[in-house]
Amino acid sequence: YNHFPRDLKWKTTDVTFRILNYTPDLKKADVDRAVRNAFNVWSRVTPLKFKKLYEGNADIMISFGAREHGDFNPFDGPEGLLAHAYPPGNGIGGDTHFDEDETWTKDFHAFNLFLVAAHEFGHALGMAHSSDPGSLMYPVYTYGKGYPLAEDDIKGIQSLYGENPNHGKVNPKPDAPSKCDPELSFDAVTELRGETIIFKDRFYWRLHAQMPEPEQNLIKNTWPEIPNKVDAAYENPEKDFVIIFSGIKMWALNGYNLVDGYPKYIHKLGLPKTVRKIDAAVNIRDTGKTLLFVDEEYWSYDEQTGTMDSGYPRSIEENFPGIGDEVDAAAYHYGYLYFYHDHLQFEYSFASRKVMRIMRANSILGC
Amino acid sequence: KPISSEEKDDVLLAERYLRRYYGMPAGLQGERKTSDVMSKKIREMQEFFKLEVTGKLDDDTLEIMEMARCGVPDVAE
Repeated sequence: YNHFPRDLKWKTTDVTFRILNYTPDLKKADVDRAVRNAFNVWSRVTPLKFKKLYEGNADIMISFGAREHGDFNPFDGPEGLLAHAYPPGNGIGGDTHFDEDETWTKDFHAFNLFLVAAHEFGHALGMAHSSDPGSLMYPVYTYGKGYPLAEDDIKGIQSLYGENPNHGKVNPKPDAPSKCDPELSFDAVTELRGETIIFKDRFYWRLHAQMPEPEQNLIKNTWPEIPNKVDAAYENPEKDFVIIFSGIKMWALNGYNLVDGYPKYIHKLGLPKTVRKIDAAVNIRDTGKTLLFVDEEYWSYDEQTGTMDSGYPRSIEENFPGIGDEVDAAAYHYGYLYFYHDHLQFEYSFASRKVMRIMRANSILGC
Repeated sequence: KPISSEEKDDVLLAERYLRRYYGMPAGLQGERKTSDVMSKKIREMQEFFKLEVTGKLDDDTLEIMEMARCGVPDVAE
């Protein structure tokens, strides 16, 4: 997290606000609710109390305006710049402006007023932009459900105002996972046209031969349609698609683009209805088979015929000795299967049917 | 070779973005100086967003610049 220079903050914990005008995109009551809920996000973790004024000068003056709207800091029409707010101070300090050229919503359509307001009020209270992509104070808009503050935001605001004495622990959104955490485990690993994509929580890392460092992104920033939690993924390089599994649904990518006609149910692959989630998936390029790992068993799917092979499910422990009985993620390179489970990575020789090496999971991230 | 109009658009987008959010001064003199300052500001932006720091307008950098965002500068004045 970051603060503004000189750690600007309100001198009192009683902060007033006033809504000067309303957007026609929403009912007045919806705007009132979005604004109140956005303040509640911050009051939940601090001693701050927000009081609404209906006339006169409030600390935080809230308004909707388009283009040049009175502060010589013009908006830019639809999209791009959504809103801005001024750090705590007299006069314009704390004031929060929303671009009326945007479409304001109370759902997942662009742009959710509550989320943007919560971010802007962060500025109005003294928070500058954070470079943590999982935090509310990250400068780029992302839609997400639930309590929007990440641990990073909470630490930032509490270092200015302290904790809320009357409120217990909140469940913040998890921070972006740290790639060199020795306990790091993965949700899913896949190739994508020569790149490696590693899913973890709401994020993914992208490994590219021409990039010295892994790049971390929010899943929603790249694929807004895909859920925040990916269970498994694999690439079929022959057909040039990547399948992403989340719960009982699956999505297909061609390059970075989602393929029309998805999501589909995983049972379309021939899995029994009792399977509610796939733990890991990997395509064995040399055989054209895709292995699907579910709990302590795995299935084999024939990509050529589009059917499940008979004789499955089989036991993971018996058929891949040495890797344990469950896997989180799997990948295949040059005759070796790489199984990820908890913080470990097992290099398994497909030909000699044994584990050749055991490494930390995050050695793939250069740690 | 002459700069294509698409590349020109990218440079304009980047200039606007860096002026607004990274305090790149307007009205610089001389092509060389402009490009040095722009490269420095691109680096600052790439560092903030944890992109590969190249100082160049690559696809990933442009992608972030095109995203909808808050109007408050990332680097406080």
